[in-house]
Amino acid sequence: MLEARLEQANLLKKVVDAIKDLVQDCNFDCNDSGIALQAMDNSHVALVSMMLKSESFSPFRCDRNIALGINLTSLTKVLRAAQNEDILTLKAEDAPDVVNLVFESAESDRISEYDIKLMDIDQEHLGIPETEYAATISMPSAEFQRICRDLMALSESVSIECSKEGVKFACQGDIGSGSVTLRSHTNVDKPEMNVEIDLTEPVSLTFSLKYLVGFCKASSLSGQVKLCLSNEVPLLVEYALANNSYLRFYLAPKIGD
Amino acid sequence: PPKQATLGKFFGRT
Repeated sequence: MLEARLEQANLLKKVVDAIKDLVQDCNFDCNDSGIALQAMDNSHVALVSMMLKSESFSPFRCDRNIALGINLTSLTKVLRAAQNEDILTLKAEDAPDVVNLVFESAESDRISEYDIKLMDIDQEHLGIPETEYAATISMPSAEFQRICRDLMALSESVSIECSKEGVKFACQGDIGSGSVTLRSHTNVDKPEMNVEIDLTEPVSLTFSLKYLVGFCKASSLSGQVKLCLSNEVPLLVEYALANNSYLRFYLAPKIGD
Repeated sequence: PPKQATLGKFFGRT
């Protein structure tokens, strides 16, 4: 059986909120290392990969591999009943029909309990190769969100060019063009404001802004976001969570002429 | 204009 207790419901609320517009029905794969999710959007352009390590829960118990097929719209409805600060416990039997969610208020004696019916989801699972990326950029997640939103007002696509000079986000649209360039930057007092560019070779790739703006819904999960790029491979956008847990998005590039 | 690729081109099915 599965029993996983989260100190704050907020974490799951934010994760689900960040992915629910991209993917609808997902398997939450539970085993003794934690709870994982991998799902592609309908157009097979973007992929979300979540890992909530067992260390992110206290306690965490899962004796067998259990796949919880959950509709994220249903999960969102139930999670709305949880206060951000509530303690959240997920429970399921070994061959479950439902997943049980318990929300406990730390301040009062209120306990709420919900069951969500599970679905049989036959999901394609992709093997993501280990990649040595040519460029890795760490930057404030709010900055990345702002750049994507600003450029989407002009164009559907953004080119991300990374060189020794820095990283340039550029777009061209009907009304004109725009770009934002960031250079490495260290803020000793506020490390969350750092921009770090790690480059082994120059990279230039084009991506759909619609997807990037969608990924940025995860910004509240982490002060920093990491962008990993190599020419002609999907972009990795990573929001690191506590205890080595993470929320990652992969986006296929736009290629050729 | 460049065309949107899909992930199947890069990631294998398991």
